[in-house]
This record gives sequence, structure tokens and C-alpha cells, in this order.
Amino acid sequence: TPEIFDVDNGLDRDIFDINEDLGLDLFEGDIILDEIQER
Amino acid sequence: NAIIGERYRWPHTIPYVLDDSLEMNARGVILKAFERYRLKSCIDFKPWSGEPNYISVFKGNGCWSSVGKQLTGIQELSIGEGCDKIATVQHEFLHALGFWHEQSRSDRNDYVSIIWNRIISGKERNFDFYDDQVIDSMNVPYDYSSVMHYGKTAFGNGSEPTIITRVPDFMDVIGQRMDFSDSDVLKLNQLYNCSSSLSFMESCDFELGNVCGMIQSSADSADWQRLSEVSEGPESDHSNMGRCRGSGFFMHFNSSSVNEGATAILESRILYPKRGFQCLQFFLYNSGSEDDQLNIYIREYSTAHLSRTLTLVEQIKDIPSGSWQLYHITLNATNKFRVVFEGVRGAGASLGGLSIDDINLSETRCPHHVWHIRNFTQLIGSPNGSFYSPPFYSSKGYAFQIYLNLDSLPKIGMYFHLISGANDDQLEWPCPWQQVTITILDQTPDIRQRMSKQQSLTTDPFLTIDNGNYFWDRPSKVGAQVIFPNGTQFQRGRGRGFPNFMSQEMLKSRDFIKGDDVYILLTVEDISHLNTQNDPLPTLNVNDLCASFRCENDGICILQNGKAECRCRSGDDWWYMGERCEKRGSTRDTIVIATSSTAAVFALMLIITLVSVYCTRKKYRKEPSSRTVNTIMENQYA
Repeated sequence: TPEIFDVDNGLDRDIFDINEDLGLDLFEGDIILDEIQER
Repeated sequence: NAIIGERYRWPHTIPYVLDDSLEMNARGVILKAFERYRLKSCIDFKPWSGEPNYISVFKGNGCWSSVGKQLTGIQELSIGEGCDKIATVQHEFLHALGFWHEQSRSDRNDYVSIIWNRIISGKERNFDFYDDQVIDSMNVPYDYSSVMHYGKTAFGNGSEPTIITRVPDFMDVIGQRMDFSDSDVLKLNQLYNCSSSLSFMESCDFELGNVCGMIQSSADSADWQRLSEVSEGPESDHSNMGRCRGSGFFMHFNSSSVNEGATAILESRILYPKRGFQCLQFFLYNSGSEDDQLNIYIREYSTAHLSRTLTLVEQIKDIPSGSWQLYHITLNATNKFRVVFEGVRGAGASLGGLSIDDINLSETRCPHHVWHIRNFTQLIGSPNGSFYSPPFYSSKGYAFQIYLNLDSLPKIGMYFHLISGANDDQLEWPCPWQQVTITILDQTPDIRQRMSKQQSLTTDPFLTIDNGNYFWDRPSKVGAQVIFPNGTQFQRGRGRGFPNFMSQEMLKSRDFIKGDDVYILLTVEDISHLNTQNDPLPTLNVNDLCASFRCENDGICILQNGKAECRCRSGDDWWYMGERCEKRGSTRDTIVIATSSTAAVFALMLIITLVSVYCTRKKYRKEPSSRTVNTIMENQYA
């Protein structure tokens, strides 16, 4: 049987895991706020 | 939960740009996510053509978006590494359309508990929730299955859940990224006042007596009957599959009661196409003769002449008996039309007939192939739980198989393999930019309520593996020899895919398994037209053909449709051109040519004008003397 490879190297990551691993500190994990929303 | 404020709303058609930074797979996935919006809402997308505000999708760091229209002109939305999944793109675009996360709504503590001591220190703010003066949950109940919900371990400092659902059954439902939930669709359509969608046309499960406005023809020998069971099969309809005995209905053509050649015609109501291509999907059951067949026609009404054209689209023969079978038919109606189902009684004995149920018609592309897996629950329990699909061919001619791995339950893996095929000598290798889309079908009757799990990958011709070989090179070169059950030898390349395509729990939910059948829909399509980079492909034959084809002025030789061609160098205001890049052009040359052409035309016009003036003056100088002569002549006669 030929080898099989994972598209994301076996890391089964959700949006928040991806952003967390990148050290992003976004609002609720994946949101960029405008000035009004920041306030 | 929508952001409050009309200023944040987009128009129904959103201008977008796919930035050059995006990976090829992400480009294809984004376009597929747009199709899900077009099917389930009135939101459409169009390439940006100068509108003041638009969304630029790019490959940034991570997956993120703003909430609502920002009125900043360009509005960025990042689909970074690992974010190229259809449900992730749907999630980020829902943010852009004005939605927050589901667990941010004001009443969330009634439905989930936040376990604060399991949250990474400093990340507690991600679990804030907001007053209903700030966000609007639109009178829709809390939705555990929303594509906008966090997963149970989000922002956790370990593997223990940070969110616990008040109803335990939903612990593994939150954070699923499959498709819009019913509530997601409801809220989106409420926020944007949607009353129709671009691509949805019809869905019919025959539960209502009006059979969705379908009509019986008078030009046939028999009628289709609306039934809930037939003694020879099916025992139940497909919509409910026996869960509500006696209440689920389907349409049945009793071929046992008519002679060979007899027909029964059922026509849909009149439908109005917008896009000019449709996919008809339905389930068919055969309990009649092996030779009974179903013909699909479209009856098109020409707007100019009110004429009706009946076109045969598909003849479905050799219908397996004893179970519901899924069929997809591609239609190309451009005028208003009806779909016509014609049951035809074949030769041989029949004790039952043909039955149809769960019809869906949408202006979307049909999947290219369907892998129907029967007795699926038995496979889950079998000792060797890995299976290969039958071989399929892509539209370009590449042969492939899908590998389903049930050995690592509760994770269900799915992988794509190129295999050796009949067209390999005519194909490009390594296989360039074929996007493979694998869908486990949620068999919920109405296509708008389905939450099918879909994942895509794209063959990158530059991808290499440890030994330096190209990953997607010809299977006869890089694959392993294997044998089909019928004894035929072939080569299978390495597989690439998803070790956790979906979990066993998810697969058991909704209607992924129905009547113990699972349907895996497959599409392999060429997306090289989405490549804005136009890199020369690493085709091994390039050197051979290009050896005798020299490009001048540092042009690069590439293979295009099997022929060597030059790609010439260019700068901001200059370029090389010609078959071998032998000619040089520049904007200065263009200016010189334009200026000299203008001067030449001016000079020519001046000459013509001067000659005309000269001739006219000469003519008028002569005329008085001739008139004088005439007068004299007249006077002489007088």
C-alpha cells in the first residue's frame, strides 16, 4: 500500500488553534475590531 | 448574532478580490464557499470592478475577519495557512457580513457553562458575552450547531473542555465546521431581508398532497401514484426512511400493472433559470423489471415563440433493485422549463415498479462521481477498516481512487490517490492544479438544510517528497503496483488527504448514514485558471522539447498544449515579443509610433486640403469668362 500524507501534517486545527499557534491576539480569537467596536 | 447598525450591512452582491498571495487550494475553496452562500441565502459575490467598498481575501497570518462592512474601501479577510477549509471560509465571511460568535449572545449562560480555570491565562476576554443592546440574536434560539460556535476546547490550557453544553448531547456538536446550520441561514436571511436565493430552485419530498405542483401527463399510459409503501418495495420513503411509518411519501410508477413499452410521465412545475446550468438530484428505487427505465427530459418554453421543446437529457437503465439509489443529472436550461420524469416499462417480469423521492434542483454544478457505500455500519465494525473506492476518471482524464480509513476511529480518514490510467501518455505530469473535493453527503431531504462535510485539496505540481520525486508525478513512475479485485494490475501513487475528515460521532449525526448507506461525492476539477502567478510547470519533458527551441533575450521556454513556447521578459515600460522574444517593444516606441502616425495623418490632410483649395480657386477663376461667352451667344441670338 502506498504511503499516505496529511494535508496539514497531521495537525487537525480549528480556526482558533491556528491563530493561537501563530501568537495572534485577536478579539474572540479571529476578529479585527474597528474603532467603534473597540470602544 | 448580528452587529446592530445598518452602516455595517453589505449590499446583497459583495465585490471581492482574491489576492495573489492566496494559495491555489484556498482560491478554489473560497469560490465553493460562495456557492454555499448562493444556495442558502440571497448573498452573492462578484469580482470587484471599482465599487467603493470590497473584500480582499488574502493569505495573511491566520484566519480572521472584521465584523460587518467597514466603509474603509478595501476590507481584508485572511485565509492563511490551514484556513483553506470551506466551513472556515463560511465562518469568516459571516463575520464580514456582520455576525459575532454564537456563544457571545446575551443569553448564552442559559445554554453553556464556561469553565474559567481551564482557559489560558489572559484569554478570558474571549468568553465575554454582550448585552442585547449591542448584538441581536434575532429571536432565533441558541444554536449549538452554528458554524459560528467555538469548539469545546477553545482557548483551553489543556485538553479538558472550556465550554460545557447544558444539554450533554451537544458537547461534540459545538465547533463542528460542516456547513451553515438552519439557524445560521435563518439569521443571515433575516439580517439581509432575503426572500429567495440565486441558485436554489426546487426541493420536493412528496410529503404534501400537492406534490410540489408536479403534474401528471395525459400523453402516457399510466400515472405516478403518491404512496408511503409498496409491497414489493420500497417499504418506506427515503425522506423519513421508516422513522414515521405510514407518513413518509414518494411517487411510484407501478410497472407491474402495464404492458411493455407503457409510460408514465410526471412533470415538475414551471421553473425559471437564472444561471443556465442546473443539477437535478433525486433518489430512485427499482422493484420492477430489470429493464424498467427512467428517462429525464426538460420541457423548455421559448420566450419568443411560446413553443415547447422536449429534450431527452438522460436515460437511466440497469437500475439496481432493492434499495434507494442517488442520481445526479446535469441540465442546461436557459429558458423557463419543466423537469419531466418518464417511467418506461421494460421487458421481463415486474412485481413492483419505479419510485422517486427527495428531489432537489439547484443551479449548481453536479458532483462528477458518487461513491455509494452500502452496509456502512458493518464496515465500521470490521477488523480491517480501510477501503479504496472504485477507480474514477477526472474530467481531464486523470485516474484516481479515494481511500477511506476507518482504522483510527473515532477519526475517519479520507485520502486521494492518483492511479495509472488509460490517458496517462496524453496528460501533464506532475499533475498540475487539479482540485479534489470530497463530500460526505448529509442525506437530509431538503438541499437547503443539509450540512454535508466537505474538504478539498489541490495537486501542486511543485510538491516534492523526501527522495526528490514530485508527489503528483505519474503513478507508473512513482506509485506502487497493486491489483484490482478482478486481477488487473495497476500503479497507485501516494495518497494525500485528511486523517480526521470527520469524526465517527459526526457521521452518526444528521442523515450522513441513511438506510445504512453513505454517499461520498467526488469532484476533481482543473483550477489552473485561478493561478495568477503563471509559473512554468515542472514538466519533465520541458527540457527535451525546449532543447531545440531557443528563446532570445532571456525568455523562458515552457510547454503549452504539448508545444514549446517562449515566455518573454518585460519591465514597467518595455517588453520583448515575437515567437522567440526576438523583438523589443516599449511604451516610448508606442509614443513615437503614435506621434509619427498623427504627424503623417496631419501632413496628408494638409496636402489634400491645399490641393482642394488650389483646384477650387482655379475652377472659379475660369467660370466668369465662360458665362460671359454664353451671354454673348444668347445676346447674339436675340
